[in-house]
Amino acid sequence: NVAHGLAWSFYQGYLKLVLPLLEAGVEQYNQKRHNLPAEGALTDPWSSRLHILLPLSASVCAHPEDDDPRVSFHDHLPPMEMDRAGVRKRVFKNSVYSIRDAKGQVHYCILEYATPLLTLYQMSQESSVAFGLPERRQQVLLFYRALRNILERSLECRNRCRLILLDDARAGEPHFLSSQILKD
Amino acid sequence: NVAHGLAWSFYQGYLKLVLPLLEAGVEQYNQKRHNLPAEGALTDPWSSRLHILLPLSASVCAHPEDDDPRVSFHDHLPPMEMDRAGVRKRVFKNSVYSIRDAKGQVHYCILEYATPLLTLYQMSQESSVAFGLPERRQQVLLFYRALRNILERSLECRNRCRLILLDDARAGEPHFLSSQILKD
Ligand SMILES: Nc1nc(=O)c2ncn([C@@H]3O[C@@H]4COP(=O)(O)O[C@H]5[C@@H](O)[C@H](n6cnc7c(N)ncnc76)O[C@@H]5COP(=O)(O)O[C@@H]3[C@@H]4O)c2[nH]1
Repeated sequence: NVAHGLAWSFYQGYLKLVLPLLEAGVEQYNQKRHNLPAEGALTDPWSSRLHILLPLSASVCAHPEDDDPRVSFHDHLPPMEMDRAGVRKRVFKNSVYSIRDAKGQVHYCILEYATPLLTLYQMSQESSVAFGLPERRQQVLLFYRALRNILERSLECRNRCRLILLDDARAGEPHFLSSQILKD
Repeated sequence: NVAHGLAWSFYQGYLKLVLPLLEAGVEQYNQKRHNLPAEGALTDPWSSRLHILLPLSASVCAHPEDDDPRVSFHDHLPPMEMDRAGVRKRVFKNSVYSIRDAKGQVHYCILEYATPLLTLYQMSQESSVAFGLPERRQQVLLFYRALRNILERSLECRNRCRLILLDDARAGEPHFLSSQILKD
């Protein structure tokens, strides 16, 4: 089934490659910022995990700031390059965001949406594929559970990322996104 | 089903984004090489298409030269950057290869394996997913057919790429890979 395949693809083709190298990338990034949290350095285990957003509606946007102005792009981690399937030096680049909490304090973390949800969203739009909104939500849940199982059993990946399921029924609440990211 | 989802993911998440921009990238690449075929410029419609290799066994390697020494990495096209799903300036970079034919003449083209086949390969290795070699070959064929149908009906993509199905039963023949790439 589609969600299962996309979860495997996300793990084998991305998380399994990138997560083991994340710590080194964070170290390099912090040194350029003199390890100062005020400069955006990622100073604790929470901030140096990859936070992956999974909206249940699969509505992924390019800029999380559009969802919540308390979330703001800060900088990139140093890019990783790998030869993959004939593509020489394919680039993998993660983004660091600042998140302001209700008290106005700023936190930094590595953040992105789960890219495969874009495929689920677009597949549901294609009339030839014919799956509508309730099925799409179901597929996102299947994707989330499959991914969570894979990651828990993966030595390279467990504890290096965090899956954040976003219930879109609550998306209308002000600052829902930032509160969910900071909630852990 | 898995192959179908991966074909959609490959189209929506990559080909649909990259293929419309390919012509401009090729033009930029050629100008740096003074439009001289001897310098590796891509001078005809054949060479400026994205050639995508699909081995039926799903055995994708990082370097096609390992399959056939007549194939050799030449250079990169200029990279494309896009904001995708929270990842700012995600990089898409294609590779140009030189292919020597039986007469010793050199041709250049944009080449890569279909990366999602790596997922199919690795899924078949996982005991928890349990699909073996015959199923894997079947999945590659399903992936190929689904992708071909999607691309034929896509205005942004048709005629801008070429799917090259590789029958691994013939992979033992010397220079099988280069002959299949040049065969069109
Ligand atoms: N956030 C994020 N950053 C990345 O750099 C990245 N690279 C892959 N992925 C996601 O991991 C999974 C496995 O990737 P795979 O390479 O097997 O398939 C990829 C691959 O076959 C092709 N593709 C995408 N980006 C590139 C690229 N830069 N070069 C070549 N092929 C690419 O199109 C498929 C779908 O891509 P996405 O729909 O963006 O999501 C992928 C996918 O869900 C990424 N996700």
